Amino acid sequence: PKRFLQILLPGPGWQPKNPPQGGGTQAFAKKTLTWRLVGEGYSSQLSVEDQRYIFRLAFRMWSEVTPLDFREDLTAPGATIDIKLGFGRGRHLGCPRVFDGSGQEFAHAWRLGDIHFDDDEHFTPPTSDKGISLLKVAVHEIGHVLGLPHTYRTGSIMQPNYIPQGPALELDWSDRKAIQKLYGSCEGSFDTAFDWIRTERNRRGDVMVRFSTYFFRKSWYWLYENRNNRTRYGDPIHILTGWHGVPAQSLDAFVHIWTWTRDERYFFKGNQYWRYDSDKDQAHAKDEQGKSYPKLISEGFPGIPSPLDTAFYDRRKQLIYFFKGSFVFAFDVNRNQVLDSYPKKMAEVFPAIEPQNHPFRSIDSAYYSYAHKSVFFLKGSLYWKVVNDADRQHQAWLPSNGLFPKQSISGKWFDVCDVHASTLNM
Amino acid sequence: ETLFHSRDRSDLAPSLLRRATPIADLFAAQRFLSKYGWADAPPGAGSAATVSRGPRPDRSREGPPGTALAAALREFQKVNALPASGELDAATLATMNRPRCGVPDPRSQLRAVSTAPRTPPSLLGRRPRTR
Repeated sequence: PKRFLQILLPGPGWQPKNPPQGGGTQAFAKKTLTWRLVGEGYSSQLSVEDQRYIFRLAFRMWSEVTPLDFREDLTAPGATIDIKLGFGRGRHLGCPRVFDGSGQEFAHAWRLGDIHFDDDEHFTPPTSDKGISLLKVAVHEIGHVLGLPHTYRTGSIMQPNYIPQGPALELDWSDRKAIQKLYGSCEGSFDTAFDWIRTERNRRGDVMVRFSTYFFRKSWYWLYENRNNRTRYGDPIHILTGWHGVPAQSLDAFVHIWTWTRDERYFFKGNQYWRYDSDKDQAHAKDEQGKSYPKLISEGFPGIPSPLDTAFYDRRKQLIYFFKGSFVFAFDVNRNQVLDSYPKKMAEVFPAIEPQNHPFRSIDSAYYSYAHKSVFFLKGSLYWKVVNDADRQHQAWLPSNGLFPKQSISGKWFDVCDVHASTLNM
Repeated sequence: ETLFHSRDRSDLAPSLLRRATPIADLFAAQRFLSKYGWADAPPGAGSAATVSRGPRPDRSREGPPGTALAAALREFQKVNALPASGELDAATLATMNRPRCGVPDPRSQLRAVSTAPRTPPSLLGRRPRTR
């Protein structure tokens, strides 16, 4: 009974702690929250597996845009579970709020994390276009439990009335910003980041060059949709799901040698490298001479140490810059050797524009972005942008390859968020 | 299996008897507005949490809504893109009867509709693909 002291009711005297405009309040101060569909609250309309799957997906969708993780816990004592969900009809689950039968109120949420669904409603799985989508209602009620109030903003998942959804239920930009206002945005270091070039033919047969941006972390990755300023819906996913024949986790670097005569893509990890076949979407097993991959970096790129921190290919100079510790090695791909004057200190080749504002060593990734036509050095949750030609046209005094002061990665690439490992393969 | 508890599985059949009582008159509308945070509870209807179970006053004594209720109706109509007449018309009743979440609507939030952050400028492009 104590748990139901207060439905999410901004009653008299109750004021949100920090009521930003359109706000809400942070409801949980921890990063990983547990949830459970309570045994006495199963719906009679869908199989238990379906119900649990839909709730797992609903929690994952919030996890994809916040630093929060959600873990289904079937064993811990009920009182320790952060969010408990259940179905009921009329008077239900010890709740003082009586459901009204089918129509009108279809669910409600309590501040301490209980979510109840009116089992007299016709709840349906995401694949159905009939009835009331349980996924949509679950995402809405979880939004409440996390601290978001109702809004009448078109397109928001937090609208009070049920609006039948098209095939793609997703959290829109404003919902993402609202929940990030309460829990912050996602931070974290990446193993590597790169743009992947695709050549396609349009209807007239012209070759079009497109690119997608990828961020890799541990054993999962995101595709970042630059045009939409967010990651692809449903990411992150396992590396092995999308990339075949490369290591399953902790890649060090990706390099794409792209000239008029060469189009070679390499992944690096430890002291080995793999070549990737873009057309067949898998790593090469052997090279043209029949030698098998992976190969030793020392053999394919003489003079380059390993393991590497990262690397990127400079198309104009036709050089690969390999980074290790505080040093950088410039590798000439045409002569297949390190330039005589290298290795050099990274701070010497890429000087700081603002004194001391420099990563100095052990960067996570050196990433050339076609969207921004710039190289970025990523380290932890920060990035340093390298001066490009456009910068120098506006400010000629800028040093060649200078580094602009650091900025937050999450302020430029949005919603690159982890999800709980148990939901990675959803 | 689809879960059932009674031997004859009668609890599986949709409970035709248990439909939400349609909101069809001023008193029910006032309860709705009070339940979801738009107005105070109608006299004699108890607290918001119990509003659905208070005794229904004699219908013959219903007159036009009072100013407070009319104001609440008007605000509700405005936010739901209905003509803000303050009168309990059919469109307003239909909106009140739509399926909705049981959590009340804090009014301060609703005013935020026009100030919510907008999507940043982004390149036009194909519709996002489904998950």
